[in-house]
Amino acid sequence: PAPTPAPSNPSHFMKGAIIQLATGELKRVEDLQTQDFVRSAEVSGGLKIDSSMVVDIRTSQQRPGLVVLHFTVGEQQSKVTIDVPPEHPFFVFGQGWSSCSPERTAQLYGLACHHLQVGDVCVSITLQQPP
Amino acid sequence: NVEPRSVPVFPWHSLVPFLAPTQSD
Repeated sequence: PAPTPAPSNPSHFMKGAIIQLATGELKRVEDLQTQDFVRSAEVSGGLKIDSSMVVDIRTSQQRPGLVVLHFTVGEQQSKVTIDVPPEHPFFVFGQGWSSCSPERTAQLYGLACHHLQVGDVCVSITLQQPP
Repeated sequence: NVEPRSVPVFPWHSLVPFLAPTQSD
């Protein structure tokens, strides 16, 4: 029997993956910069880039193997919590890709990451509020 | 002529989390 593939990881984070910006421009995932996300959100219409600050990082008690990330999002400083695998990369403003486990991110995706820490401000998107 | 191999292209927004703040206050 064929070997069972490892649990699927989003291949868009694989080093070399081609990403299409909202401007139509194509870039490799490892070459993306903060401005690429900002500009893409601007031309997308309906989407807004928000600054999401990491305020707490814990290992999940309910779901072993995952980490629980607490963010404050946007000007409202709304609290948002998400569970992710430790290798999941986030894009930090002015710094680039970062994860709770840069070693695992490098193993699984080949993507070079910084260590995600409390106080880091990540790129996230929300729906644009109508004026 | 060699057909170019099709390479998957992913949209930029698939890379960033969609964090929708909930107004709980």
